[in-house]
Amino acid sequence: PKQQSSLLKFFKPK
Amino acid sequence: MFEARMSDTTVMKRLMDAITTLIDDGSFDISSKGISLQAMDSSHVALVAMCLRNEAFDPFRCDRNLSLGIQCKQMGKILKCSANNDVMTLKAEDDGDVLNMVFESPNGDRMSEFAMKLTDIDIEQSCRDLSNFGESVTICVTKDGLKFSVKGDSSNASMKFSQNGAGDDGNDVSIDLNDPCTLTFAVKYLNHFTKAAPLSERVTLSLSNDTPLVVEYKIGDGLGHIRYYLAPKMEE
Repeated sequence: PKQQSSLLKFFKPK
Repeated sequence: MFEARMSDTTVMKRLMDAITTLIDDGSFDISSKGISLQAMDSSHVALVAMCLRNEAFDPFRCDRNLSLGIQCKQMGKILKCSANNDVMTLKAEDDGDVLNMVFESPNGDRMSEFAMKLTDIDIEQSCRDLSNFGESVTICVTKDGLKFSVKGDSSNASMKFSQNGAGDDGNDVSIDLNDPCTLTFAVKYLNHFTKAAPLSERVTLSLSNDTPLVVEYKIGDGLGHIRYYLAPKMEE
């Protein structure tokens, strides 16, 4: 099943 | 010294509504270019990025770059004390810990002043558990159109928008497609993002397989924008 990914996986905020 | 005057508080009210839906407090960066904010929600699933250019204000004065830690609910409460056509002035000293907000009626017969304490914001807040997610929506884009589908416990639903057709509410839909893509997202967040709808007549969704969704609303005629980023649901 699909799991919610974290935005941190893609980029970090400034 | 930071001082900015806005002839109509409506934009700021709508903007704060659109931000508060996702975050409790944020660091608003003030520079000579305008006001901007970038903040993630507490679960690190979505991010809101907002920019309101200096042209949205007259005058706009910023002697030194400032970072104002603002509790959004508190600011929202203060904004509710203004009438929509009030003139709003924001003021902050370079080394102060207060944001002053002044509302004046257009004919100048009423003026109210508020001083809001600024907070130190810990940008590195710890993650909360992602325990309570709502249902998922799958967004599928092909050359034929855009389809949103939701599989619930007891029912399924889908909505389709065609490239050159019109949506249910009669608004135009335009699609700029490089490659077909299908992504799944938590509906809860998309609902939060719709809080920004009063700021703009048009919303732009940008999707690419296995990357976050970008939802953008333009503010006024080139005055700025608010963008939301949402991490997709993926196979482990």
